Amino acid sequence: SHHGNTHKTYIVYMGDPLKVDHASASSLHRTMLHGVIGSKASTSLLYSYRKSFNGFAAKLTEEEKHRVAKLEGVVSVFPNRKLQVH
Amino acid sequence: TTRSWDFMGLTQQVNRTALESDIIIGVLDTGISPESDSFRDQGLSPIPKKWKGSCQSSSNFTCNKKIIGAQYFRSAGFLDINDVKSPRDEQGHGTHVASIAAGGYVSNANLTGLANGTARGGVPSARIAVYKVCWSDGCNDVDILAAFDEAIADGVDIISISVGGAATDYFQDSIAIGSFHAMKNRILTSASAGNSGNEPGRVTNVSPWILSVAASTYDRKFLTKVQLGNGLNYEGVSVNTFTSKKGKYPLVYGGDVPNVMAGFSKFDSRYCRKNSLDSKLVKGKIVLCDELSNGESVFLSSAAGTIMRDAENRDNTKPFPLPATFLGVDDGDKAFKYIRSTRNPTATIFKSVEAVEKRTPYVASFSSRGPNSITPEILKPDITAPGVGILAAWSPAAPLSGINGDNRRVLYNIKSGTSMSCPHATAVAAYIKSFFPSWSPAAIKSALMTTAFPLNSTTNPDGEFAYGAGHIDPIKALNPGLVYDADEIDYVTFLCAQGYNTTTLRSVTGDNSTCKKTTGASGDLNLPSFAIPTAPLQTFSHNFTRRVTNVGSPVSKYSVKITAPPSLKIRIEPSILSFTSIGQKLTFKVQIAGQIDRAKVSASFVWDDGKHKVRSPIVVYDSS
Repeated sequence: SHHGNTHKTYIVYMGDPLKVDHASASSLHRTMLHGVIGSKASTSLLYSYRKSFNGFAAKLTEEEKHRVAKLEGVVSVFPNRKLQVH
Repeated sequence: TTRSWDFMGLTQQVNRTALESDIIIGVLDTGISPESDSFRDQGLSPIPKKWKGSCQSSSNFTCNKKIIGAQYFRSAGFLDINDVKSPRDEQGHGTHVASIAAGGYVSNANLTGLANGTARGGVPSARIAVYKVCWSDGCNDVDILAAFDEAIADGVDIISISVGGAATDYFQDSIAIGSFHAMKNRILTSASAGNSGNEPGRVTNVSPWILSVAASTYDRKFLTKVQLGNGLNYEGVSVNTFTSKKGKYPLVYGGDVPNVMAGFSKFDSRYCRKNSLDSKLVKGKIVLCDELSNGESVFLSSAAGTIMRDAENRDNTKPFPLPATFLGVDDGDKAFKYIRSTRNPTATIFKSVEAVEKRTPYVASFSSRGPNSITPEILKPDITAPGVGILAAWSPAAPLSGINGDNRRVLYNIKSGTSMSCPHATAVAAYIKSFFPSWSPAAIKSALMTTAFPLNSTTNPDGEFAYGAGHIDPIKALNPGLVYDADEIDYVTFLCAQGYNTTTLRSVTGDNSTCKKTTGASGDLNLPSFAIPTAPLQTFSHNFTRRVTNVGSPVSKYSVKITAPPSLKIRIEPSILSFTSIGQKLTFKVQIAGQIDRAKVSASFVWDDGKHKVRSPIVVYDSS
């Protein structure tokens, strides 16, 4: 929308996996999101990458995406694309 | 496949190691059809102990000793009614790809008699771990990353992903990110280079730690004859399983039968685009169209068949939902002139037949070309492998042509694409890994590239931008002599040269890496290929350092042989490398200087010890 509050799926990539158990990694992702979007964090979080690398996928607005990108440890935030088989 | 492995010398009698059955290939695709004969597990040993993955089994899906793992991933968006929440393949693509890489032996495999033979994957005793990330609406980055996250942790040896989108920045690209972490865990990712055709710079999956695979022909092709009412015959390209029942059908030109009621003119209908044809005027007739398509719109308009004409894509061998053949421009024009020359034109489209492809191998017109749009100094694609007219297993849930409404169901199907060449390279990588389990992803990739053979320049005018280092040679790749190895620190240096800062890279690596001063935009990454963007008629000089590891004879002496046009001066110092042990590493300097007066100039050098030829391609090109 012209208010920039449309939610899109973004991937938040944070590099190497955290040296914590998988449940804790998901919890950290939720906490990170909570710091930016508050109570919507639980419903916004779509997936936690925690085994082989660190990151998560979440529904965010454009403005929220920019705020997440500034968080410590965030390497990149990019929109989910739909790729095709070749 | 029933022929492509023999074409490459990987015959049924080839030397194999028992470790092949410990190799696990992770396939990120549309799932798998577990009942296929290609995935029977008779004779296979127990599941490798290193396997840590799981199987999302259900009443209609179970794993076995061949398909040892299967999971589906769908985090975002609604599913189509045709999609089932299961690793089961509803589209056929994943089944096809997995069987090319690691299908077992199946005798008398064919598509309605076509391509009959013993189907097999490149590593028939390797295991398959399925990660379903692609659905009827495509493959979400979110799910691709989730699959990489799991596959790496599950303990796969090689990842095969015949999927892509437009090339993008490495840390904004799910396949680049996933394959980077795979590389860190010593897992090579083999990926399709894309089907965007021969426009420059369209190649995808371009990160240096990934193996990007172009598609080329092998020595079999499929021809579909069309006979016009004047008795003249033309050989077209398609996979046509239909046998003409009535013989001759009325023939119309798409441009003459527009769907005027729906607002279409002849300028739309000549290409037979969606809804553009008047079904009352084409029903029961063969339609000549001015463009290659998947045939869906002609099929939905109740036509009896289609003849397509276009300038490109004479190698896009695939099935259509109705009798179809594809003619080039010349023969297509003759068909058009015939329609204009008579009041009641007719045509007959015959069932496809097999023929020998004498010009083979050449890179398919649909295969995406370099240069690399993200890092112009890294040559992409890396290599080419068979990807035209490949027979492999298919899901009976999917239409033969992939078009809804096509009720034909088959267990083996013929398809073309870099999706089909990618699992060929995956299998060869797995084959090498089964002999040398400790080799790094970069060492395996190097072995594939330095032993590949360049293709004929007449039939492959795009040269290295079409085929990279050349056509894959599985037997030679097993004994490369020297390898250009690289590990995480080398790729971090590369990323520093690409402009990523220390803070970012510390997150990626999880350590205290710092960006040091590097040479050139590629950070002198230890790759066996060289790409030099430059401006025409401008003198340039570039220096590179490379490091080779001896994996051939313990005591060996390699001398270098340079092939270059007069416009390039290539110096290699030292010009002789003397090894005294296996695993010994030696470095050398490469200076490439000169100027170019055309779009692209090719050169190469080969380290030769009399037993091994270790070839590096060089391409200098106009980047303007």
